[in-house]
Amino acid sequence: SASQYDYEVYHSLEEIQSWMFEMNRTNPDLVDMFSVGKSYEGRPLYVLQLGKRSRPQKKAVWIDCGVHAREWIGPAFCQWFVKEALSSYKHDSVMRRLLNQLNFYIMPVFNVDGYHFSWTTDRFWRKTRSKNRKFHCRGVDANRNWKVKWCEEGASSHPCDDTYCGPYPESEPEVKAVAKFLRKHKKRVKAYISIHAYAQMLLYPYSYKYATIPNFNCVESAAQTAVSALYSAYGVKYRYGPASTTLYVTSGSSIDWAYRNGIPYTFAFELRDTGYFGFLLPESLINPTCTETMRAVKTIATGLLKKC
Amino acid sequence: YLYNNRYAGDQVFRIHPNTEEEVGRVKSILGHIKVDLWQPNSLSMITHNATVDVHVKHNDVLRLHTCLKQDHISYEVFITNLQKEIEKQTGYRSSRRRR
Repeated sequence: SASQYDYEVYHSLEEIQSWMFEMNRTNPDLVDMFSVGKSYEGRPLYVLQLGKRSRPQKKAVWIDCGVHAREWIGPAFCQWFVKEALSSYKHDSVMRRLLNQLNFYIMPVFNVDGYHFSWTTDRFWRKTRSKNRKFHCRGVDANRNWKVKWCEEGASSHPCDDTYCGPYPESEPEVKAVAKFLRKHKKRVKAYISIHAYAQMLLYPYSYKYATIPNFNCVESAAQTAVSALYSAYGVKYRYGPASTTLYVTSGSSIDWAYRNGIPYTFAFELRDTGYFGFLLPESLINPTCTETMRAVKTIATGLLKKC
Repeated sequence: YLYNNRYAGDQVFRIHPNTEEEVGRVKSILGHIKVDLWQPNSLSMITHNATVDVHVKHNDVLRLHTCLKQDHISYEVFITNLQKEIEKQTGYRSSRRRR
C-alpha cells in the first residue's frame, strides 16, 4: 500500500505503475492519472497530475523521468517528488501554495519499454525498443528524436549508435505522445523539467547551438537559485548553464523542443553522481539525491509564481 | 545472479585524454573494441580535458589496458567488477526478498 511503499529502493515498471494507481486512488482531491498514449511495445504512458482542482487554467509544470532507460535515479526522483508533494501539502506552506496555484504533470517513466528491458535483460540499455527496418539494432535515443534541428550535430543517423536520432522526428510513439500533449497545453505549461543522470548538472537551452536564449537572465537566475537550493541540502555542487557549452552540443533534445514550443523555462537535470558509481548509484544514495533535487525543483516552481 | 551474470568481470574505465592527439588515439582505440560509452554518449563527443567513462566486456579488458598503456594515456578503472556493483545496487534487496 501507499504507506508501505519504499521510496529508497529502485522499482520495476510494474511496481511503479501499480504505485501510480494507488496514489491516484488514495489522493482523490490532489491527484489525477491519465495516459498520454502507448509505447512502441504497447505499454501505456501514464502521467500523474498533482494539484488542487481550483480553476481550469492554472499554470503547469511538466516533469519527466526515465527518458534514458539505464538512468534509474530519474524514476526514483519522480516518485519521490509525488510522495513529498502529497505528504507535505498540509504542513508545508510553500508546497501548499504550489499545489494550489500550479498543476504538476509527473511522468515517472517516459521510456517504459527501455526501462522494462533494463530491468529484465540489459541493465545499461539507453534507447527506446523500436525496431529498425534495415538494421538488426533496436531503439532510438528519445532525447535526439524531437523536432528541433533534428539529427544534426551531436546525434547519429546510424541505428546502432546510442545517440541514434530515429528515422524521422517524433518517430518514437513515446516522444510523439508527449510532444502532442505539450503542444495541446502549451499555453499553460510554464516549465518543462527532464530528469537524467549522471553528471551533477542543471542544463537549459540551447543544446543545439552556442547562442543565448532570449530570456537568458530569467532562466540563468532560476538555475542559479535552484543549484544553490540543491547545495544547501548536503553541499553537493551542480554545474549549471546552457547545455551546448556546459555538456556538449546535441540536436533533437526535449528541452530545446519544449523551449521552441513556447515553454519559457526548460531544464534538464543530470543527477548524481559525477562518475564514482555512474548509472549504478546505490539505493543508499536515493534519499539524499532526491532530497536535494526536490529543493531545486521547488525553487524553480516557486519562481514561476513571481514575475521575472 | 541478476541478468544471468552477464556482467561478470566487465569493467568501467575512466580515461583522461589530455591532448587532441590523445583524443584521436582514444577514439581510434574505442572504435575498434565493442564498448558501451557511459560518458559522453558517443565517440564524436569525446574532447580533451573531459573524462571518458566506458564499460568494457571482460574479454576486452586486457586489450584496453594494453592499448592505453602503450599510448601512455592516463586512465583508471572505477568499477572493477560490474556484476558485483549491479548485485549491490539491487541484488541485496532481492536476496532480502528471497529470504
